[in-house]
Amino acid sequence: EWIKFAAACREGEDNSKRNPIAKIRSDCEEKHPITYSISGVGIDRAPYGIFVVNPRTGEINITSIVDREVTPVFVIRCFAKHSVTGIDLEPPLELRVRVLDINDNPPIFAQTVFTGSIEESSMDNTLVMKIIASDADEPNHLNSKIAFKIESQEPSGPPMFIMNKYTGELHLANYLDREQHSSYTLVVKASDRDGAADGISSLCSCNVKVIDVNDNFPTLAQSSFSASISENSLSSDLLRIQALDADEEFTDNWLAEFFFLSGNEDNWFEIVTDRATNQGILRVIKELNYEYLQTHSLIIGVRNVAAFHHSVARDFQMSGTPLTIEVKNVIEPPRFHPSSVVFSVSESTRVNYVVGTYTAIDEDTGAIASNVVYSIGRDPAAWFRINQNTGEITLNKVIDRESIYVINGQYRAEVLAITRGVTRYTATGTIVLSIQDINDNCPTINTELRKVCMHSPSVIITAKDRDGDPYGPPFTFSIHGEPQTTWIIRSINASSAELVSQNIDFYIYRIYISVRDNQGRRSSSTTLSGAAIGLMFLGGLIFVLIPILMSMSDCCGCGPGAAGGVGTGFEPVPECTEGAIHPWGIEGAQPEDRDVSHILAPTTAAGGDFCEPSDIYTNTYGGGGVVASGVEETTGVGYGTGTGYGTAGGISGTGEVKGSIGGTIKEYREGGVNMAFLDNYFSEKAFVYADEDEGRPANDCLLIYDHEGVGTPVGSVGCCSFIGEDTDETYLDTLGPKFKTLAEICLGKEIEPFPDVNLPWPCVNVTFPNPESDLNLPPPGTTIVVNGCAPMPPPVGTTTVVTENTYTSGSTIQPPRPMPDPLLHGNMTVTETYTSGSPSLCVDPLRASNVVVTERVVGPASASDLRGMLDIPDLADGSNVIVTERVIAPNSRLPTSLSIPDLVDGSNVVVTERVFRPASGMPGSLINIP
Amino acid sequence: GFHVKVKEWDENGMARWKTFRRQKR
Repeated sequence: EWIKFAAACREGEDNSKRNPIAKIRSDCEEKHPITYSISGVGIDRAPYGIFVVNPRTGEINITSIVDREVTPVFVIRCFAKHSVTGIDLEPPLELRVRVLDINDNPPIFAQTVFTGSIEESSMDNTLVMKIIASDADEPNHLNSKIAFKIESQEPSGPPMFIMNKYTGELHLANYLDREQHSSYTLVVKASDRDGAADGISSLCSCNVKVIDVNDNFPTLAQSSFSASISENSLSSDLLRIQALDADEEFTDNWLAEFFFLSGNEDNWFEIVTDRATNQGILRVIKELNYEYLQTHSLIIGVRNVAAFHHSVARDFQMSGTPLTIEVKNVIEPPRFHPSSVVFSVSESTRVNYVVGTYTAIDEDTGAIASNVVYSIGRDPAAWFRINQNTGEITLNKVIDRESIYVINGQYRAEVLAITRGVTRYTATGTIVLSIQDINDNCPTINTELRKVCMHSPSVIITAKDRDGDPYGPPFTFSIHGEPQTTWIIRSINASSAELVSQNIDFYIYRIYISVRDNQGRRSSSTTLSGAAIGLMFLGGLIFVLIPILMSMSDCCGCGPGAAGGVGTGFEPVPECTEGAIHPWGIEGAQPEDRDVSHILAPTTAAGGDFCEPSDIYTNTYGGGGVVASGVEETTGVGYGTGTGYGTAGGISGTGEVKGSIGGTIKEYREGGVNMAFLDNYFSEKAFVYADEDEGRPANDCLLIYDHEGVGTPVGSVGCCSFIGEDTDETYLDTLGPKFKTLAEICLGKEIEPFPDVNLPWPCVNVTFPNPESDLNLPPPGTTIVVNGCAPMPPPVGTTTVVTENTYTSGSTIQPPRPMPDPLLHGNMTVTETYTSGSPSLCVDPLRASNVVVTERVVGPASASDLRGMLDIPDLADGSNVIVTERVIAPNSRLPTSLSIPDLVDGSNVVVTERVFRPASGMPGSLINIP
Repeated sequence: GFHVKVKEWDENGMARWKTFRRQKR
């Protein structure tokens, strides 16, 4: 139930004269006393008290002026209550009172000033902007209906704009030209009641900016321009050319862009725009030559930076403006032209060679300058001299393309031409000597010795060649000598390779590596590089160390030292085992050092004079001969079992071994080395070491030794590596004395003698040719005494480590020398002996009784070579390689002659002999030599 | 019933009462 609008009042007026505006009555008042009441907005809620009711009669009066814009409708809620009980006798009734609108509000603009812009030359009716206004009177009522109108325009004149009366949109009504009026100001009126005369109006301002477009072509201030400049000079502001343009200043529509239509083909000039003045600045950027051209006639044009507006673009016509530059003549000094000249010569060109003639020019005449004196200016290597009158240039020195002053094959120097007379001018020219390279340098190997890890042994080899292409990389690296069975070279890149061992071992390898350049020029073995010096030196050391190492690793374990075959010591050859693979050498487990003097000393032994001190303990290696290798044991079953076997023969044969070891590793391979055995052998070692890695200090000493191949020079360098921490040498303390000595030698340390209360060590010297000047190894037949010191006869009770080696070349193997009677006194250890030449051993025989001799011989199984030295059967296949090893540990009653051992007392001699990879046809009876 | 009368003015400025009743919508 509801009540429709029932009453109305007018805003802004005193409506009280119309009271009561309404009256309410209940039919209950006939039976009950009733009190009427009202509530709601305008009564008991703000605005309060506008309406009141008479409680008895129910008449409702309005008491105040109302504002429709504040409260457009009042809702009066009417009640009829029992006057005594106050109970509502009727449901409440709502009486709505509407406030009638009057036009009491003007239009209000959204902005005080409206601004907009439009490009000049725009089309008619283009929308410029929209004016917005509102009216607070009753919506959709005439009192709030606004009409817009342009009241005025500034600048005046024809109306440029038109206003939409109802929407307030301002449109373009005429052609705009910014260059005429860049902006307009309009006064716009908004009136309600649809613009009727009784409406209320408001005014606003509209500013319209006219945007510039490039509709004007630039022009030059003058119809022609001219300037002058001296020849051979430059100018950054020779002339200013004023441009004129009606478009908006400092915009791209206004800024001029100058260009040459003709006359500047050689780019002598350029014009840049001064953006502040719109002037073109003429610059001379290349020296002008009066003798070449006295006047430059240029035609210049101008346009704007911005493109022309489409409305005028088709009207543009390029017009040229003449610009004349006069060149002034000046007196010029001589000059080299061209400023540099290139001469090509071969690197082999000799001194006094006439390179060519380089003369200065008289610029004014264009002829060769006649009044000048030539001289050489900057000439860092002083290669040139010049004829002061003719400018003829001659080589003053032998040129070297590898000189530090030669860059990219070119050497540069300066030639000066100085005028005679009081006022002197100097012209400078550059001569470039382009040197054609020749292959006059061998590649050199730059490989530092590195510690070679047993599990990943490798050495990076790099090479370089002072010659350039095509005489440099790629280099070809080659291994020479025996270790090719163990070592391979893997190419890394054009100038380096990796030397890798697949089965590295505790043995000494001497590896000789050569490198060839791209043109086949090889690093000569007789012209070792600096890098090779170190190798050579270490190679020498290796020769020194081989016997030591071998003695440590191969000694039969029968001796007292055998018990210590763990940890850091050498592991001994298992006593009396036959055919077993000898564990690789671990220092400390071999039989303790024994004096061998008693088996070496007798000077009365057959064979002649052994007492030349210089020959004592000489290990002699023949050229290319395989002396020792990483393989030390044999698979021959039953070898080394016979006590006393070959004792004397082995020793006596020592000297002859050399003669029998002409074979090389190549021959090994060709003879059919049991590679399976080798692989298995070294693999087993590797596995064992792998298991022991954590418990083993990484300070094993590893000497790598290899032998050159056939035809390689004698005494070629070897390689020696030592595994250990670079910064921590304490590991040396964990080594046994022998191995420690090895390590110290490897490290270049001064070797500490074993405890010796009697005598110092024999001097251990290593003598090489001057490594700086010439490290060429001697030709075949030359002997290099690595240890040149004559050994001193050790006194009784001393221990001597013999580290003397002699490299002996020559294809002729010297006949074996009988060994002296080893009945010596004192302790003497001869670790390895190879003899090919002069008497090799001579020690004081009056020494202690213990002798340990370890010997290895590797060589072709030429029975004839061995015959007489070793009492072994003939070998059917002469190409077979035999490795024999003997350990002789006689007691004090060793026979007096090593060459003819007295086996009657064989119980005092332990001889272990092994043959490595015997020929297939080699009888096993080799071990049965009595 | 609960009645309400509203005073209205005609074009001549004469007032007259108009009665409204509750109506069902």
